[in-house]
Amino acid sequence: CSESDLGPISLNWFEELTSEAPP
Amino acid sequence: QTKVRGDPVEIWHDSLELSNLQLVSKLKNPSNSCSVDVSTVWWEVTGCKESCIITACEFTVSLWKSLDDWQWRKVHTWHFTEIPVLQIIPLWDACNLVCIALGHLEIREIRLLFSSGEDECLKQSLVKSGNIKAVLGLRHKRLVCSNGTLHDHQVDLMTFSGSGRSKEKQTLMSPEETILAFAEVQGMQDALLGTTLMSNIVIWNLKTGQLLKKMQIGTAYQASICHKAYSDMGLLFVVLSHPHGKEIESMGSPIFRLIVINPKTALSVDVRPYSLPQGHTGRFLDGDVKDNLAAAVLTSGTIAVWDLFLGHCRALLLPNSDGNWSFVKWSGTDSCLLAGQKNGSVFVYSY
Repeated sequence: CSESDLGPISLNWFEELTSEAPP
Repeated sequence: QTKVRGDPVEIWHDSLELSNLQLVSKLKNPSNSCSVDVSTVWWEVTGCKESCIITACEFTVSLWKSLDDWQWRKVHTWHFTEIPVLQIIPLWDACNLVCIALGHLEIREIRLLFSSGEDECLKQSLVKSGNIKAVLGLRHKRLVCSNGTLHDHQVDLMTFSGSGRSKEKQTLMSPEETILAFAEVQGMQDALLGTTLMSNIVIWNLKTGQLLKKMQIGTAYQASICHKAYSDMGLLFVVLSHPHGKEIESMGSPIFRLIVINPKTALSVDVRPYSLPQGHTGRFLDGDVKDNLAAAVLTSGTIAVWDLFLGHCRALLLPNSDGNWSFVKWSGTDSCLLAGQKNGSVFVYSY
């Protein structure tokens, strides 16, 4: 798999999605 | 209860390395009612905490203590009279606590079974009742369940006290559609994953209750059941099964599938299917995934075991003279496969 298949990857996705999601 | 050792089973010979699945013991439930599930649980028996096998029949749940040399003795039995038992829901790191689901076709009740330390007296309490769609026991004495219909859909996370006498309840944000199954994310204890009827994968933050993402995985795999997820290098690897999957000629019969998801972009890619060896057919009936091992009972009555990393089917356990297999679990404490039949027999295989 590469970024072209899956888009930009973030190692901190869990923290980032937590800060973006509605509380 | 009888003990058996060393009966060979059919191993899939087309892989480079042969695995060793060896029958080490057999538990026979004398009850005439239908067997429904098996699991392992930590339990304090005569002052010692040890790994026990727990078996469920329609109206009884029994706890089996390990004796020397792979023999088992039944030490406790809980009886139920009104609603039949459907499944055992282990709370993996708990001791003297286990949940069970009761119902007819769908789960109507979840009960907590426990024994108090002082007198080892068996107890049970009602945890949840209603129209329960999916349930999973988690680490740290937690249980997650989804219940209700579309309009009053609710996802609850419950945490039990050590003795099982009390519980704390937290509500997770609902994805507003039917959840088919939950799965833990290995290596990420605050993340929880779910698959939905509309082919979405959803992720929650268990600490905050937030619904972090809802991701479409394609309608070709409708009604997928998630079994396990692994987080690695910013990606989520998810093991799915397809109870309603059709045979695809080019792939044989894919029973499990590994997909990789980028949670940031919600894009996903198929990694590999886990198919049956040529000449074997059947659809997924029941299954369990632990670490890199996946086991499934098929509609043909056979159990198949895959190594998720290697991709091969590593062992096939054909129906024996007692009948078809009907449920399968990995033991929580060692690499044993627990395979059950409706007639009350549970076979323990070391892997």
